[in-house]
Amino acid sequence: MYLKRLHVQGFKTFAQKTEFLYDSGVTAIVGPNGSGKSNIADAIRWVLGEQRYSVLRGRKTEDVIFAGSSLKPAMGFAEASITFDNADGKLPLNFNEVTITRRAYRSGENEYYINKSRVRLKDITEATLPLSQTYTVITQGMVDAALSQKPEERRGLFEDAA
Amino acid sequence: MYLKRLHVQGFKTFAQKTEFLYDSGVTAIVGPNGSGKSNIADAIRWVLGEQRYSVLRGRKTEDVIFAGSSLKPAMGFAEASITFDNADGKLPLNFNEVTITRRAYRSGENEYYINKSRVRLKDITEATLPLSQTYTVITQGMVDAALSQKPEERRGLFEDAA
Amino acid sequence: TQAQFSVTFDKVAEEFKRFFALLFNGGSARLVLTQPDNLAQTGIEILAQPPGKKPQSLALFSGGERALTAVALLFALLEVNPSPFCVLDEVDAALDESNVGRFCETLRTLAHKTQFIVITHNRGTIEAARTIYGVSMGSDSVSKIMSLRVDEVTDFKVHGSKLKR
Amino acid sequence: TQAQFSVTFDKVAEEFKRFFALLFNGGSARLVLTQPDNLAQTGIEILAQPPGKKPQSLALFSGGERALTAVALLFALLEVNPSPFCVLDEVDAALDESNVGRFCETLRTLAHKTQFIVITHNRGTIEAARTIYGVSMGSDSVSKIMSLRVDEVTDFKVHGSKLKR
Ligand SMILES: Nc1ncnc2c1ncn2[C@@H]1O[C@H](COP(=O)(O)OP(=O)(O)OP(=O)(O)O)[C@@H](O)[C@H]1O
Ligand SMILES: Nc1ncnc2c1ncn2[C@@H]1O[C@H](COP(=O)(O)OP(=O)(O)OP(=O)(O)O)[C@@H](O)[C@H]1O
Ligand SMILES: [Mg+2]
Ligand SMILES: [Mg+2]
Repeated sequence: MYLKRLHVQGFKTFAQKTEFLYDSGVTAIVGPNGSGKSNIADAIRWVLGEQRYSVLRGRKTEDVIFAGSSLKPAMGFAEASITFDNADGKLPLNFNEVTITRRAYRSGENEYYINKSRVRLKDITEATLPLSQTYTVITQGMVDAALSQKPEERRGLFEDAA
Repeated sequence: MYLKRLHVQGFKTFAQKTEFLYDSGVTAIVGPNGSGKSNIADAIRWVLGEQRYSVLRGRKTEDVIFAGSSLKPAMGFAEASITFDNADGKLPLNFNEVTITRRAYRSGENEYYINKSRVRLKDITEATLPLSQTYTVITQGMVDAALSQKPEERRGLFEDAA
Repeated sequence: TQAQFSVTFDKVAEEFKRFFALLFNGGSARLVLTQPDNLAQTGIEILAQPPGKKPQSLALFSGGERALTAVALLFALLEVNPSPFCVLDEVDAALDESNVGRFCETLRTLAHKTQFIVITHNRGTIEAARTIYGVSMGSDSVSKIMSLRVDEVTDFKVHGSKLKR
Repeated sequence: TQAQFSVTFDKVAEEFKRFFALLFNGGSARLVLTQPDNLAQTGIEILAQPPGKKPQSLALFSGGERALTAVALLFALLEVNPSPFCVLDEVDAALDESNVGRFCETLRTLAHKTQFIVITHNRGTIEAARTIYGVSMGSDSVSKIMSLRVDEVTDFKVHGSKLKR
């Protein structure tokens, strides 16, 4: 199973529709400070069902919706879609291609979709089980924490890998 | 008052006598990972009387003495000397040039000198009062902590500056 | 289960040893269980020694040496339990040029099992990629992207992105 | 004393505003007392807004934006209470090329009051120095140094030190 594309709109600094196409090789993301690189990593976590806003550097739903700037008004919702090739059936769904979509409104309401059918968060969590949440997005902070942790805390990483 | 030179011997990776001469401009220190750059910053803190080994990334006196390598035996002591021009009398001592020296042995014994006369740690602490310990060595970690701290914790920086 | 944990631990420990030596171009490192008779509660200790240096507490390691050791552990976990894809956000930031080089070579060996998306400021890492997305901030404070297939690259400065070398 | 704290706070707040705008080439930032009527226990809040963006919690800032904001605070404290000398250990690590440029220009303005020793991997910062010490590790795991006066520099690679650009 592999990642094919990521589509974001209204998510943090990605106010307009933006699409990333991924192939099987290594993809590098580069750019100046504050341009939006880590926001892409946040979008991936978010669309896969992340519920802890602290992990996304925010506190509530509104924090991930484009807040507007001096030249552009705020958006009413944030949306992201991630598409996987599932020919090897690793994701527990009967589709060769799986698209997971999440949309959030300023009211705090969140909607989830799998291949355009509306589902519950529970279905997203089940569908994404093969994607170990622990190793999907790794930041500099997590990598250093793995070293500074106490031996008893570190076992968590191994339990996830087991 | 300004820094003129730093001399280290047996301190961490600086097994042999090494001397740094500083002038009034900006000095840059560069080099590969693990070559000894942060060890120089540690030496400066240490010679000015730092007692907390955790700040020097160690736990006891022995940790700052060259431990030896596969090609060179361990040293018996660590020593550093820092020399200041004191023509403006900022340091509360009657010398135009002040050299502070610290030597530590594997036994854990530490010796302190000002211009080659043996003194107590208390004298070093008094002599270096004009050097705000808070801002003498600033690391990436401290800089980020200043942002992540709670507002009540942050006031400490301002009290030191006041 | 405890049997699973034990099997996983042994595999990860072996890979960690291997990746450490690859990334440091020498040296040795081990993972050690703090309570081998109590697998339900044991912690995991890291003992490491860069090439030519005496074994020392991780605390005395330099910033770059710590980052590289952590990467070795991360790669070991990914080798034993590959994630289909993995986003690395500036994990190579503290590495010098030669360490970035070994980081990339090692990344390539894992890249056939895991699809990597690497956010980086390091030119060496960018050179290891097949596709590059340059992200920039417009004057309207909206992110814009531009993609490059590596065979088309002549001058990185083209799309104005920051590149440290 | 409380009067001293209040005077210091006002001066640092003013300098912080100024340095933030210099380093970010725009935008605005303020330091705010959480309890202005209780100087003995008040905390200090940071409110900041990069150029063109809406005021947001510092948590949403990028890694480089946080580093730059912290540097602005640090420079403000040094401006109000200059240390005779100051060692900066890789505080510019997260900054992109244009931010490193502004970091250096600002550093220079403080350098007449404070003697700076800057440990860095950034070529831009190295270019701001008058003296450079290259540190390298010998095969005997002992640090060796080599100094350069900047007017003598032709090619940094000469002494084998790692330089990211
Ligand atoms: N909801 C939002 N609306 C508008 N802007 C936002 C929103 N959330 C975050 N931002 C902005 O996103 C920016 C951070 O982007 P990001 O963390 O992706 O940067 P980056 O490219 O990773 O930079 P660096 O190289 O410094 O790590 C901040 O300037 C922040 O103000
Ligand atoms: N007492 C000691 N004896 C010998 N080596 C030591 C001693 N204490 C620390 N070291 C070594 O010093 C090295 C760390 O050096 P330092 O922190 O100065 O590196 P650095 O140049 O700052 O690197 P980086 O760019 O990664 O931050 C480690 O490899 C550590 O093993
Ligand atoms: Mg980032
Ligand atoms: Mg260092």
